[in-house]
Amino acid sequence: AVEEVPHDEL
Amino acid sequence: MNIFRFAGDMTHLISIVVLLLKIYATKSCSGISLKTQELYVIVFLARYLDLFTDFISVYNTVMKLVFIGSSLAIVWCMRMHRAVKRTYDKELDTFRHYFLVLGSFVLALLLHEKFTFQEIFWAFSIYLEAVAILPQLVMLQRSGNVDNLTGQYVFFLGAYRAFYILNWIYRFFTEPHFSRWIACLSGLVQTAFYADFFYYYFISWKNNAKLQLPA
Repeated sequence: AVEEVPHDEL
Repeated sequence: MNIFRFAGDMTHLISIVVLLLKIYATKSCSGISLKTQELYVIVFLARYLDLFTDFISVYNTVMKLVFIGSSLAIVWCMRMHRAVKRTYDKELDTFRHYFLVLGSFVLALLLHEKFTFQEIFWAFSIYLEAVAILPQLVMLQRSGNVDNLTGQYVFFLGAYRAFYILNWIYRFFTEPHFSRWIACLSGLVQTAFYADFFYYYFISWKNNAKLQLPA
């Protein structure tokens, strides 16, 4: 499954 | 956060400070594309919808608010400030930026990480940022002569993009699951737009001459 990673860059 | 990402954020911040400084100190926005600045407002508003849903760090939240606030302030000055708006070179700023907005949105509907409201707007903001500098670059090309602060502004914006690419290379090798192909590919396209400008910027810097772009 694809991990859910929030967008951590600006 | 790695040093390249931080350097990228700082050069981005410096570019905005340089632009605000130019507008406030000289009470002039000549050479600055209002269309590019308006596109940046849309970019930041669309991308930072996650301000309300995802907390990354105080740094991220503060920077997001700074980018939204400063881009709004610049557009406000260029549209509303009595002295500043008179200096806007409207006849040189004719790029049809609505097409960029429309094209980016259609692309975001087709290419996104997830089909959700936030993710569509995130992808839209990434695509729009990649092309948002175009009205400004076309305007520089048209006017030929570039004043110092406008040149520095575009230089720092380009540096921000270059540092972000180094940041992705670094993350690719240090993080096991780093795959941000939408951001990386769009970032590469965006940085490529600056190549021509950088070439002439470094020539003028080497010769200690005023920055001039060929017609």
